[in-house]
Amino acid sequence: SAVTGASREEFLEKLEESLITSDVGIKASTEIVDSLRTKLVGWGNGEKFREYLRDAIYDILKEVEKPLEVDKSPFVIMVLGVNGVGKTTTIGKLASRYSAEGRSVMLAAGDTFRAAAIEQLEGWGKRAGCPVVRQEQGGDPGAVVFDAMKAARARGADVVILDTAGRLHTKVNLIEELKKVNRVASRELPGAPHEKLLVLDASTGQNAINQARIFNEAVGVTGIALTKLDGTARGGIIIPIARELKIPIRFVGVGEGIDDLREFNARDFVEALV
Amino acid sequence: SLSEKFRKILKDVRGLGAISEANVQEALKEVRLALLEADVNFTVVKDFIAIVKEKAMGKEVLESLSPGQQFTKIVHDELTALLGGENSGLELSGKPAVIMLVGLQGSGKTTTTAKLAYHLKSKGRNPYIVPADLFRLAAVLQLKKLASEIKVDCFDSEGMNNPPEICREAVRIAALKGYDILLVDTAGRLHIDGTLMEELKTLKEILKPSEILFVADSMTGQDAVNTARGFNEAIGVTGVVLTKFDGDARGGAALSMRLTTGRPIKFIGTGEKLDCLEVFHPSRLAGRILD
Ligand SMILES: Nc1nc2c(ncn2[C@@H]2O[C@H](COP(=O)(O)OP(=O)(O)OP(=O)(O)O)[C@@H](O)[C@H]2O)c(=O)[nH]1
Ligand SMILES: Nc1nc2c(ncn2[C@@H]2O[C@H](COP(=O)(O)OP(=O)(O)OP(=O)(O)O)[C@@H](O)[C@H]2O)c(=O)[nH]1
Ligand SMILES: [Mg+2]
Ligand SMILES: [Mg+2]
Repeated sequence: SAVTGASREEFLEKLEESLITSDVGIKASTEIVDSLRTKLVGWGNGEKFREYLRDAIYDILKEVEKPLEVDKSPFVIMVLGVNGVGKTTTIGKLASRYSAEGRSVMLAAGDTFRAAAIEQLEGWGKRAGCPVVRQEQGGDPGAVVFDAMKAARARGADVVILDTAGRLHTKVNLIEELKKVNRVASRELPGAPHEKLLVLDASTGQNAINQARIFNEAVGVTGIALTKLDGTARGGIIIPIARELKIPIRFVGVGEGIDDLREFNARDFVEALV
Repeated sequence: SLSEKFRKILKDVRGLGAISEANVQEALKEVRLALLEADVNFTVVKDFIAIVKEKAMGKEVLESLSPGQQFTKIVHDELTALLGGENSGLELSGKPAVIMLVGLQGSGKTTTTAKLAYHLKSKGRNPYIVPADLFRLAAVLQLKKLASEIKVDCFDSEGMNNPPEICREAVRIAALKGYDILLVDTAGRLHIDGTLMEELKTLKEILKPSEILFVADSMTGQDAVNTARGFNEAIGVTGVVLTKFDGDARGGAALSMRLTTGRPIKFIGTGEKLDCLEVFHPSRLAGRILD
């Protein structure tokens, strides 16, 4: 049925509301819907509007739908992000995925701060069937990464995944520590880390944009993993991040199990969002 | 800042008598923008704007305040009132008193359990830590290590078969050994996971807690309403703890959680160390949300 003037405006407002409640943010939501407003003069069908909205968002996200190419050996992935977002679990999932592809994977327990962080990663190493380079809690994460780079070269590992401690982007000293870990990796193995993977929690609000900006500024983020999409949060925050920073979205986490990781698919994401 | 925007919008109001509707509409638009950017839930913002408009309309501009300041004060006071309210101390009745910590994955429950134990111990209580998360790798070890750091006794959950068994046994031991507060850490879970929400109900029946604290991340976005409602409807929440408050998240999700559960925000986590737990002050969060 035709959506006329007043009801068309209502419909567009409803679409804007659905974006805001999915954490797309008021600025991006308004801009996306406003661009539709000018385009949709005269079109009269509510479902058509939704389709155009999906296409508009798809156009933004297809730019960052770039799967991670493991094209060097050893390929080093440094996993970073704020506390509790799912870094260690995502590493376990990646280790399993790459092992299943026939690659030899090695993990580095670079979180030397948090209680039982090393043991947690060792648990994932066992599940994925790959070795974990580690030292003691309280030690220098740079030293662990140094060891891991040497071990990887010595053993001919195909993929090395570095776990790092969760850290709020506002903690300057911890960001400096992350930069140092990054430098140690690249000194020991030129080009490393080949992927600096920022992990974001899908239930995070607008603060995720700050996180992405600051981590990107600090070490240069080359990929994003969005976790906990199996909850009710829609993860719309990746839209303003995609628009502003254009960082590839590599993976989405959809559960706590070792197989609960998927490659990011822009079309699927948009269908679930709107 | 928001107060600066109000000052600009309302700078010509002084001397004209009460604030007019047009002045207020423009200022309210700024409030709405600020609240949405601060992660306050869309519907909560709508309701809040309606309340503020009513308070601001027809209100005489005080001689002693510029209208911009007047409006800022109305918004700040209203937000503070909504965030705060009733007594936010811990309900510690029962011998032993039991506090259950629940929430989504990664929100900070395990760390907060240890922080609370430390806080209670420093107040002269005799707390007992109970790790009831058998799912997450090394979760029991994590809490054991934290407990030993603060020299608080910890139930040995290793080798127990399931969380209900842990809880039954821990309650028995606590009574025997005279601990006066049990702090039970549970596994992170989704409010839409029926099986795990049932498990939480079972644990509640066994523990009969005087406090069920919903531990939530202060950087949570619009979904805060759904998760708070989900946990509250399943087991009833008695208080909220907001973690990672030491970041720069504006914290608007707190308002959603407060209004959805109707329960007070009792503590905030202000760091990773075990002494980083503070009592919640509503006006401080109001200032941060409106910043
Ligand atoms: N439902 C769900 N839970 C997840 C997902 N990814 C991780 N988790 C859970 O989130 C919690 C935190 O995961 P961790 O891997 O310890 O997070 P982290 O970023 O390494 O945490 P820190 O090292 O303490 O900063 C755990 O309970 C995980 O099982 C996901 O995709 N879905
Ligand atoms: N900066 C900061 N970090 C915190 C705070 N509270 C907890 N954390 C960190 O957040 C991460 C997750 O904390 P946990 O206590 O493991 O979270 P959890 O809710 O028990 O996680 P699950 O058991 O997997 O659901 C850890 O890295 C903690 O050190 C806080 O107030 N501030
Ligand atoms: Mg970790
Ligand atoms: Mg825990």
